[in-house]
Amino acid sequence: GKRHLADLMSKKRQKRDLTESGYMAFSKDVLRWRLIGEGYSSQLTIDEQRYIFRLAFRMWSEVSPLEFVEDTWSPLEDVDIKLGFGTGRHLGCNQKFDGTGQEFAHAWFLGDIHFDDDEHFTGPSSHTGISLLKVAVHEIGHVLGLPHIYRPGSIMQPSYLPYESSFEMDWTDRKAIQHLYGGCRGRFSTVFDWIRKEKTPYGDIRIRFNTYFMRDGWYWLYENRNNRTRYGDPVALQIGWHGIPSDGVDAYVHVWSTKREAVYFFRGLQFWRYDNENDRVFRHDSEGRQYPRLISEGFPGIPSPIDSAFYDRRDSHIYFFRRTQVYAFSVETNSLASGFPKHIRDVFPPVESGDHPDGSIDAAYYSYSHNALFLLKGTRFWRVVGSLERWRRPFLPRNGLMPHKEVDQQWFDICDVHPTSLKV
Amino acid sequence: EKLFHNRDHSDMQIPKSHRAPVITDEYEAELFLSRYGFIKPPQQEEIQMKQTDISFSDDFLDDFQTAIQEGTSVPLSRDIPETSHGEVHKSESESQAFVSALTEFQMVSGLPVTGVFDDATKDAMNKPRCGVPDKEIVPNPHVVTESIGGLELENSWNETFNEIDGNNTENSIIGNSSNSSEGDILNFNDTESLLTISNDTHKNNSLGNPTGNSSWTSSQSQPLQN
Repeated sequence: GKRHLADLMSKKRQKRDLTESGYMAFSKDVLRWRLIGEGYSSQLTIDEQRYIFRLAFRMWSEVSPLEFVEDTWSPLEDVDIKLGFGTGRHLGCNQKFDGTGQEFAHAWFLGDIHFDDDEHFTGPSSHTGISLLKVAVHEIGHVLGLPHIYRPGSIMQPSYLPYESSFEMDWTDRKAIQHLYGGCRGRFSTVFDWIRKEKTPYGDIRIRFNTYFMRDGWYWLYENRNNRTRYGDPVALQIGWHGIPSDGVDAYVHVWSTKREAVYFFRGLQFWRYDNENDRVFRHDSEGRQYPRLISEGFPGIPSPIDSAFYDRRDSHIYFFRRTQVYAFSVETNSLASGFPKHIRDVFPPVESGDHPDGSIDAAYYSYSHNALFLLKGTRFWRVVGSLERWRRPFLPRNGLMPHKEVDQQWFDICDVHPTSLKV
Repeated sequence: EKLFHNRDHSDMQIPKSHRAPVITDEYEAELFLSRYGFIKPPQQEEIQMKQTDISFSDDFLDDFQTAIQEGTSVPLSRDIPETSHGEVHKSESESQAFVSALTEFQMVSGLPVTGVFDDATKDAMNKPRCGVPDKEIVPNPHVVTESIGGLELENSWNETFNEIDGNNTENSIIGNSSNSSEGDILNFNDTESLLTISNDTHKNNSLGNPTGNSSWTSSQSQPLQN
């Protein structure tokens, strides 16, 4: 007992005391885990076991501000969460397992996870036995501080439900973990609705859109109808956007008028034109110009690099933002509009004095879900007063910025994962 | 590395001792209910009395005291002491405790609430499950914040969830275009050209199921205290 106690006491688990909710939680955001060598399962290869645990941790990372890294090198007491398999009396634990059937695992609060190796654990691709992935996600939920939740669909139900293929974390489980650790916040490189045309079987043209949030070299598809990101995001840019810089872009512009349509990505001094049909950047365009091209060449009078940009269909101008200035560029005359550049504050005045991003806008995003233009900076956004709104409330300034809100209060679960688990 | 047996255990004769005991009678059901926290442990002072019954060496107690000061706690075994079957004589209060625990288990498990150890309850108790108690087992006297499991917590927990849930239904139609959401044909009023846009199921997008509404029940468990 003494050795065990000494080992126990040596763990300086930093805890976040959430007395208002009565729960404890880890106080740091990057947690280390390890499948301990004396606790390998005899049923799956070691690589399979580690892959499944890496995926299980990643699933919690996709819905919380926590990040998890597999640590196979530090001294054991520096590892926050240790996982191991055993049977009967196991791994120095005082809760012995009961053999095949019934209890398949247990977890220690802010601590370790034990799996009963007498159970028939299987990998994600199998539909027999007990899914090790589901059990691991459940037990990690306990370690992070979640109790059993008796709600159909919750991953934290005490009993194991036979394998459903699309096992994911639902809204309430996500809010339960965010209740302990907060929402996911951070600045974005750009945000946009990607629009493209599709021909229906009857020959009609359907126009569809998807919403994307990009941060450095990663992106999320945001499912507005489900108020969350696509399961399994973020993914690396080059997986979904072929040919744009793999470490990220500054801005996205979709020029769309009756006469022309073009999609551009901007990064540094250059810009790329995107081929929606073939889902990759153009090497050359119809005029034979090679890409990437210089911004100063393609958009005379526009400085680079830019912070963000958007195309306004009402006046057929691209608005480029750079520091505290905004540049209106006419795509008809291919030149800077007269009177520009102007201060952002003059073109987009605050509705509430003092509540304004001032400059260095991260993203200017026109949302087809909200029928509104948003300026994003850091973890905040300002909605631009629309013409319909001004028709109802004429006292509102043209292009006025409504008081800011927090991005994670309108778009949910846009969470980073640790770089080591991004490829999972 | 070499695997010790087939994945589906087909080449293994699982020794009886390695099979979880099937719950067949009320005695085992009671063990199950107390193991997972549905039957409250005897009062706190009795537990302390038991602790003083067991003689600890001084330095272990010192360690134990230190452990207490540092906010860690030595895990108390939850193994129920082995006793032979049939010795159990239930007093009236114990029978009531058993029935109310059984009722609560049936309720949270979505079973018909009969208060009787019926077949449905027996099946549910023999299903594979997580070993973390559904309720706080031993209110850990030394780590107060972790042992809050009382009603006030459930209420606060419920409040939080009802509030979030309420927001969720409001938010499912977000923004000022309250009559539109992805997948519908959207009419844009902000632009001179009337466009109809509908949402896309993007190239490699696997559309998940919409998040269900949650009917939040009150009782909840505490993970094992470390």
